[in-house]
Amino acid sequence: SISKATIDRLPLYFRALRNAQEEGLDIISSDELGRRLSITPEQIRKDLTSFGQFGKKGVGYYVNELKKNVSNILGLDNHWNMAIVGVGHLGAALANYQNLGMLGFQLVALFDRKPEVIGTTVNHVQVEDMERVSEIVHERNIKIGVITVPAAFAQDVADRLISAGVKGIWNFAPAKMCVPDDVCIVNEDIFTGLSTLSYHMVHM
Amino acid sequence: SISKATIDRLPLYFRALRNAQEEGLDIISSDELGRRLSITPEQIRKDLTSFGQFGKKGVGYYVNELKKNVSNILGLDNHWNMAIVGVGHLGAALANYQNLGMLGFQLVALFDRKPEVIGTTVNHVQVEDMERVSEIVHERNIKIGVITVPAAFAQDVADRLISAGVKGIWNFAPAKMCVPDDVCIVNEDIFTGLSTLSYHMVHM
Ligand SMILES: NC(=O)c1ccc[n+]([C@@H]2O[C@H](COP(=O)([O-])OP(=O)(O)OC[C@H]3O[C@@H](n4cnc5c(N)ncnc54)[C@H](O)[C@@H]3O)[C@@H](O)[C@H]2O)c1
Ligand SMILES: NC(=O)c1ccc[n+]([C@@H]2O[C@H](COP(=O)([O-])OP(=O)(O)OC[C@H]3O[C@@H](n4cnc5c(N)ncnc54)[C@H](O)[C@@H]3O)[C@@H](O)[C@H]2O)c1
Repeated sequence: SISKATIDRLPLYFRALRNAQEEGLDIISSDELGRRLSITPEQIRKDLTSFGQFGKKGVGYYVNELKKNVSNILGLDNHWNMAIVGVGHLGAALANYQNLGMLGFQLVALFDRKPEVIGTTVNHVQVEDMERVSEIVHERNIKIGVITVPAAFAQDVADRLISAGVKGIWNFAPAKMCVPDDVCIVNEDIFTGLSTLSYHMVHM
Repeated sequence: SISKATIDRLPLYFRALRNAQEEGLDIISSDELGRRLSITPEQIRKDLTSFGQFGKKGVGYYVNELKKNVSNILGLDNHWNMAIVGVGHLGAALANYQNLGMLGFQLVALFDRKPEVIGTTVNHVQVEDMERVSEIVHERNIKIGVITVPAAFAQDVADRLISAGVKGIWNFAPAKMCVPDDVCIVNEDIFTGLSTLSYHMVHM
């Protein structure tokens, strides 16, 4: 079984391998991978061994194969239908972010409750009235709900998505959230990136 | 010296301690802190010891004091003047995000190059023409630049901010970035949160 620390690094492995692939690399050493992830080659080898990936001794890892395996473990080979609730600044930025579509996450619905937003189109998807959330989650087999409404409304929006059948919540609202045991939630906090920057600037 | 893994956890400690503070907790055990961060109490104690924080045996850590120390290490007690370049959907969402102001990061400038955006006001800050970036970075002692322009323009924007005197770059554009050794950069990739969600949904 894979440690939480390793699991949290997996998306970073995926990103580093995708970059390596774009650069045309066929093989990557644990030294080079470690440099790109800012961790030791020993930690790299430990991580990758823990999910059954063994490099070629003295050579490294085959980039395409390793990326495919990491992608598999992360579930990126699955096809996830996704809805964004709250098409304000952040919701619209996420809806427009092209890269998400490339990773098995397909934006299939947008919801809002402001009359002037409902009916508009963002990235080829029409914004629907929040009132239709249950009907549309079923109809479009939506499994992931992205919450980008103000904090005060986040829990209610989560409850509605979950009772409609959503199994994963990606929450951006700065609110403490409660979900049932069979639902996954990731609380996104942009603050962590900025405080990491602050740490490095203080300790330069 | 603190390991990279511990440094990366520091913002999460800060957030957990801030939540504990809001709940009115005076003391928090390593068990409880571990629960909130989803890591073992042993790892908690190891992390905190590595930057000189020793709990009260059998009791735990004093919340206010620990939060103050973590904040100090993260440099959040510093006052950082910040500018956002690219006031589109994502830039406007960041400019409006109230929580940033509470953490020593003060938004003092916004830049864009679209005539219809320049001169508008977001969260009490007026959007200036990109042409004035050098003058305004000096005038307002801006140390952190946030890049939320399309990928093709990101490096050029970074170069301009850096030559104007910015020492930290928080980049959201999906572009490979080059900065001098005396400048810090954090590349924000929203994809990692979503792929973590995907992992948990596949392995539920
Ligand atoms: N986590 C982070 O790092 C981060 C960063 C920036 C913003 N945010 C948060 O993201 C959220 C959105 O920010 P924003 O700047 O885009 O806000 P915004 O005001 O521009 O957009 C919010 C949208 O949600 C809609 N809405 C409100 N209540 C709703 C409901 N019950 N059902 C459906 N739609 C509803 C509104 O009509 C509006 O279009 C806020 O909670 C903000 O604090 C988080
Ligand atoms: N990293 C992530 O997780 C993530 C998530 C969403 C979006 N994004 C990225 O963030 C960026 C912004 O996304 P968006 O949806 O807000 O785009 P947008 O098109 O709504 O906004 C871009 C803004 O930048 C301005 N701009 C362009 N070139 C400029 C320049 N040289 N100088 C100053 N301003 C300039 C434009 O006028 C516009 O207002 C894109 O690169 C997008 O791919 C990243």
